[in-house]
Amino acid sequence: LPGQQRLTSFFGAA
Amino acid sequence: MFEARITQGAVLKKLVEALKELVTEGNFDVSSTGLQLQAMDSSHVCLVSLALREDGFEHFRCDRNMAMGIHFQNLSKILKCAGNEDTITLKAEDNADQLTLMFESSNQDRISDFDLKLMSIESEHLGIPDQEYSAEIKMPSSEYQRIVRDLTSIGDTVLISATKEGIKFSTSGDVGTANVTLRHNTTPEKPEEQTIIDLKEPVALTFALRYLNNFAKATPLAPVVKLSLTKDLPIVVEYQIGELGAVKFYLAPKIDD
Repeated sequence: LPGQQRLTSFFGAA
Repeated sequence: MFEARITQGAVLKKLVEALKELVTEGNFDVSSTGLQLQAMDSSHVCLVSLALREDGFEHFRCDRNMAMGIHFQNLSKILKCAGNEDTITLKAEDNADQLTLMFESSNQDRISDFDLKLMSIESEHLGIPDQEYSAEIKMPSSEYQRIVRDLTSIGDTVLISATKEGIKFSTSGDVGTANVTLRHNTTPEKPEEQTIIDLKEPVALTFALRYLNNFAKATPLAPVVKLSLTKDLPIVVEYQIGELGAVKFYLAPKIDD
């Protein structure tokens, strides 16, 4: 999907 | 060793049915406090976070922390062999390469056991910050399921907007457009039939319906679902599984075109 962001852009590695 | 016994084995069956389309594999992280799972879908757009508390089980024992790599389609195949009324016991030796599942019928006259081969899965855990959300909406899980299913037949994405008027789901596609608005409604006597909107500030975000629709596979687990929204952040779709724990789905938003 165009414009779909990834979760990894929001949550960093723990 | 690890041993966990759950009288309502159906809960485990429903749980795995809710996850298996979304995530292929993941680690059951077991410790003395319970069982946890964090797994992303293959495109890293959404994440499942499951936490089952030790005291939610009839019996729980975990002598040392373990990560048990599970292939969910395979676990589903085994759990399909359990009766809906069965008690299920999960067992593994320390550092085992298999998980034993034992099913006991409610009158104890049928006992079966299956060994699931475990996998070695490298998984990096994501740190999910505790945060305040702009809007938290509790609604009947069947209502959420109906809305996302209906809108999926019209469009690919949904704009979810929460205001003091209510929560509105909007989509458009080749067929035309669709809007569904739920108002804050605490009239029904049963709490699980109410829609409760806790709004700190209005918020509107766009999401892929395909994933929201997939999350609704968890509907049989809980009568109520909670949606948490904050500007420019992933939505959280949360199902409380009685006293046992909760499953939360996180989905990254789409940037408006």
